[in-house]
Amino acid sequence: MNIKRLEILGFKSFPDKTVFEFRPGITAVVGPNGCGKSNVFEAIRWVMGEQRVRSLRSKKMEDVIFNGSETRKPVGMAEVRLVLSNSEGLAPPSMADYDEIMITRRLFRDGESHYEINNISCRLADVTDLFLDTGVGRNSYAIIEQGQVDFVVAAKPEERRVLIEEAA
Amino acid sequence: MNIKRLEILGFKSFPDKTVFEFRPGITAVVGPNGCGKSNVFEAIRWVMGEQRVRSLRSKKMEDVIFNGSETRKPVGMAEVRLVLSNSEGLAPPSMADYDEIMITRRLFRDGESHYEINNISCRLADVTDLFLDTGVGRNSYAIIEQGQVDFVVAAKPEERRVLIEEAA
Amino acid sequence: TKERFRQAFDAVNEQFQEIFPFLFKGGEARLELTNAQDLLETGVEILARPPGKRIQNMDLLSGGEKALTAVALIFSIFLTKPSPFCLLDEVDAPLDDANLSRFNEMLRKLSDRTQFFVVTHNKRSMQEADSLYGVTMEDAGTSRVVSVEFME
Amino acid sequence: TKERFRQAFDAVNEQFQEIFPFLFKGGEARLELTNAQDLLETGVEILARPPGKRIQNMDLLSGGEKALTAVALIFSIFLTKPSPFCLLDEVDAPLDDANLSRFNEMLRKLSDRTQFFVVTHNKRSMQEADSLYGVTMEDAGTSRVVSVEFME
Ligand SMILES: Nc1ncnc2c1ncn2[C@@H]1O[C@H](COP(=O)(O)OP(=O)(O)OP(=O)(O)O)[C@@H](O)[C@H]1O
Ligand SMILES: Nc1ncnc2c1ncn2[C@@H]1O[C@H](COP(=O)(O)OP(=O)(O)OP(=O)(O)O)[C@@H](O)[C@H]1O
Ligand SMILES: [Mg+2]
Ligand SMILES: [Mg+2]
Repeated sequence: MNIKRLEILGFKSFPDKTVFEFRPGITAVVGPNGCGKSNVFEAIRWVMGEQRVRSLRSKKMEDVIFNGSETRKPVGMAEVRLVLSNSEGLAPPSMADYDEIMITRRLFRDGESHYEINNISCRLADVTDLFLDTGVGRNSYAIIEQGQVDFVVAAKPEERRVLIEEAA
Repeated sequence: MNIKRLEILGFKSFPDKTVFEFRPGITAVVGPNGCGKSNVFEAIRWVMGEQRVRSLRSKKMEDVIFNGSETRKPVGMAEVRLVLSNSEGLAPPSMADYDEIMITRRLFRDGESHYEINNISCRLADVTDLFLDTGVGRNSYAIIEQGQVDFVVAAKPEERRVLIEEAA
Repeated sequence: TKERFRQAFDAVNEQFQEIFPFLFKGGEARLELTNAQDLLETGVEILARPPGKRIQNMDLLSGGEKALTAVALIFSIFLTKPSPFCLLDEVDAPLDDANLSRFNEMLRKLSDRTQFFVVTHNKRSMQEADSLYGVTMEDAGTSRVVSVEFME
Repeated sequence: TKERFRQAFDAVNEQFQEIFPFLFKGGEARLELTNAQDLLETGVEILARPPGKRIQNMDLLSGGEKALTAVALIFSIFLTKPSPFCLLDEVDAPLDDANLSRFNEMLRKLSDRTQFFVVTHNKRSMQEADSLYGVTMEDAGTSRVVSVEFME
């Protein structure tokens, strides 16, 4: 289940539609401080269903919508689209024939939220269900945020247990 | 009040007496992971009277005594000596004539502690008093521990206030 | 589920005991259950001994040692149950040159089965990558992609 | 003491408003009292706007931006009331090349009056130093100094 493509529009520091084509292997994302690298990772976590605003460095979910710069006005919507290869048949049975799974998440300033799998409207739970038990779901051991690498070492024994459970 | 010399003996990863001669300007301490660089900074904070074991990465103060390696036995005492130039007359009035102030702190495994200023026995409070109101005392804005640099930004407004008070 | 947890714990522990000395070029480490009698509630402790040192309270480890130990554990969980992809944001920041090159070597090995995304400021880590995505903010407060390189 | 706090706050704020745009090569920042009516209890808030961006909740800043903002504030307190010496442990780790060189430039300026000790893994920061102390652990678990260079 590789990531093939990521499209970011209006999410955090990406007011214009930005498309990333990804390949297998190791992809390095580089650039100066504050240019948007961690925002790219947060876009991936957000479209996969991340709801904890604090782990998106925000106070409320609306904060992830591009809120303007010195030269640009805020926008009214954040949209992120993730295209995954359906190589291990991770799609719901109804979509077993698809080569790709496309997940879309949209948030409007008035708080309205949309979720889509392969362009079909669905609920947040349908999106998070896709990643249950994959290691990139809610208690992910495969997503290490900036500054969090020694969490595993500094964590309480009960917290560390939760990570091991994810591998069960 | 520059640091002229630092002597570390039996403190953390320094079982053998190690002497540092320091000059004005910028001194960089370098070396591989785990070689003892942060331990050198903790030795300075410890001899200046640091009592908070957690900020010395320890569970009890005895943890700062060299507790052995694959090839060496633990030792029974940690001793750190700091020699400062008395350029701004920071020494207590009784020592106003000294060019240098030498502070020594010793801890034995049984818990016994010694403190000396210019080789004269004193209490911990006499040592911490030397640094009161200098910016390197208890709520120091001039000592940034590893991983703590964004503390100032992440801190609560009341905690940040305390740092400003130190500059008053 | 008690049984599943026990199996996962043992499998991860087995990997951890191999990966730690690989990354540290020596030393040893293992996981322990805080309460082996109560598999539903027990916590998991780490015991780690970098080469040449003694087992001590984990807090005493250096910044780089803690990060590398964490990486060893994460990779162990990974090898037990590979996730489809992995996002690492500036995980290499505290590592010295020697640790960095073993970290990158391990990443290379794991990348046969797993797609890795790493954010890094480190030139050597960039050289390890198969693809390089450059992000900038040349227009005020606006991120965009400026360069992409795919190694063939 | 209410008066002394107010004076310290104003002096630090004045420095901060200059140092932040120096380190960030633009932008602006200031401190604010959370409750200016109660000088004994008020907290201190930071408002910061890196160049090209808008003032936002500080949490949204990047890792490097947070570190550089913290450095700007610490240097401001420093310039208000210089401490005799200053210990910085891997403070430069999250900074990119451009920010790093302005950070080192500022350190150089401040070092006339203050003795700085920096732990760093960064080659460029090492080149900035007047003295270089190398620490190693060639004997198992035993630290010693292996090299000292004093630039003349
Ligand atoms: N909703 C938003 N609208 C506009 N800009 C935003 C929004 N949310 C975050 N930003 C900006 O994004 C920037 C942070 O980007 P990011 O954390 O991705 O940087 P980075 O490339 O990871 O940098 P570093 O190397 O320092 O970690 C901040 O300057 C922040 O102001
Ligand atoms: N009481 C002690 N006895 C023996 N060794 C100790 C003691 N306390 C700490 N150590 C060892 O000191 C080492 C940590 O040293 P330190 O934190 O100074 O490293 P460092 O050079 O700052 O590394 P990094 O670059 O990773 O931050 C650890 O490996 C730890 O085991
Ligand atoms: Mg970042
Ligand atoms: Mg260190």
